[in-house]
Amino acid sequence: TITTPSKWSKRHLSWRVRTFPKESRLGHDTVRALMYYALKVWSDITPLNFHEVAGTDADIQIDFSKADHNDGYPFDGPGGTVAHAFFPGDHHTAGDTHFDDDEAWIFRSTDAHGMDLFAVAVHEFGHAIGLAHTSATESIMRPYYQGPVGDPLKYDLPYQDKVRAWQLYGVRESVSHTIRPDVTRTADPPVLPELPENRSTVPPARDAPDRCNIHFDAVAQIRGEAFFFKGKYFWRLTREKHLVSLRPAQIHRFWRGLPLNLDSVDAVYERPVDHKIVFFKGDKYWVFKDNNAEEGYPRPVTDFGLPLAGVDAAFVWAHNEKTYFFKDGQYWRYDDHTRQMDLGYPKDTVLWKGVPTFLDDAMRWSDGASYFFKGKEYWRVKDSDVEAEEGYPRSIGRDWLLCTEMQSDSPASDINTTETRFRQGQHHESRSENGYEVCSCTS
Amino acid sequence: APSLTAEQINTGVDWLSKFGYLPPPDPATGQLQTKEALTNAIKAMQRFGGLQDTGELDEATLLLMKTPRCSLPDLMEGGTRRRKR
Repeated sequence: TITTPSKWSKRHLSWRVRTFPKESRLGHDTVRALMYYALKVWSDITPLNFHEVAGTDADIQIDFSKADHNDGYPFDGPGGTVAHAFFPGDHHTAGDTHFDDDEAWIFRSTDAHGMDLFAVAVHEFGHAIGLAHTSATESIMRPYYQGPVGDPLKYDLPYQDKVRAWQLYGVRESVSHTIRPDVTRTADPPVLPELPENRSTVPPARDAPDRCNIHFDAVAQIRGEAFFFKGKYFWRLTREKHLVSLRPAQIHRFWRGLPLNLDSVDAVYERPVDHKIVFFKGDKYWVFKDNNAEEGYPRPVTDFGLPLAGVDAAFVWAHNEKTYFFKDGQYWRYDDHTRQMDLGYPKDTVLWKGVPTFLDDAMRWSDGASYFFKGKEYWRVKDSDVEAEEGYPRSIGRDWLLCTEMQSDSPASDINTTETRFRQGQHHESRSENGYEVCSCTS
Repeated sequence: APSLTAEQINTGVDWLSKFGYLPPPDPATGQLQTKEALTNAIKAMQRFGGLQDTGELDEATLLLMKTPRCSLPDLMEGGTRRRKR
């Protein structure tokens, strides 16, 4: 039921798009990007922090639904009511945001009958953090749809919306609440939003490793996605386990704040308590909020109660939400909530049966299992078991990184592979032919 | 307004109830909305929507009611709105 809006007592809120529009031209990544930027509008001015998660227990569940969807607020087809969100609170639907899947959701479109998804999302997330409707003509919280609001990357909330958000949560550090921004808006056409990563157009350097023929430095599940790190590069897989690009991205171009002379990382994990991301290298570690390093880092790994030698692997076991560190045949169990190492550790890694003693890294995955990586192989340990499943180890390249037997995707070997195929008279679709790069598209 | 059809009035009443301007009719007692309550609700809706508050379901008001919008009410329970005893 709708009551007077309240506010969140916590400052870190998780979100996820649970269901996507079914007949929209907007791809899943675009929808997620628009949600990201619509939430960012509010977190830019308040101390709230939003992070996308993969699990089922996100604070803000986003759905595209039709007609009656069992929340007491049935949609009514095209037009009419287009979206709603639930105010903060203790009830399980608090913060949840629903968009009418019968609307023609658009972005950067001249379709006069379309609903600009970003504009509506900013309004609804205003409700999700506790703002009610207002009659103020300049407000994004007016109940009526007022058309697109421009480029999500440049959107600036009307001043009175900022004031109302500040009344609930206070002002985010680095935001001045005394400066009333110029209300004139530029007429720049909106640009296609990008996901928060820095999508580089710079071709990979010659030293970019071949993902099918390497041992990884670190593997981590971050925001529900898988990241494979090697040297100065990393590959990224979506939650559906689709490789975002065959090309690795450069660590420094995405994870901002790591020293430029850092040539690799040892282990990475996402902290369960606040979803910040921790990078380990040698005797130091860095904490990232999203993809920016926080001030005050690096710090010594002894903060965790770990020896100065550092760690080989770090992962959060879904079974108990504890963080496990591995180094040279030993492992430790750490509680991120109390920020203390559990007593009785380190223990011998042989307790994890079937898993190699010396690991490259480990991670949890959204299937509830834990995955251990060593060399070109990986092992799966399901649920609360401490023994690798039968049938493992399996090939990392084949199961995770779109590699086939004898395949290589390094620039040099691409040429060799292509040449070999041509010589043999084969006409399989190549990943790099006639000077064109071929991407792996996930949506 | 005399030119309004019964359907338009019903639609208007439904709309005003849905978005918090009128208390929902009580299905148990068959309570009807009074003309005064309806006029006040229309005025409140018009002021909230930036229209002149005539208290009548005129063309501009009906047009605004057809404008795509958020499902949440404009006036909340437990707010500052006075309730009839």
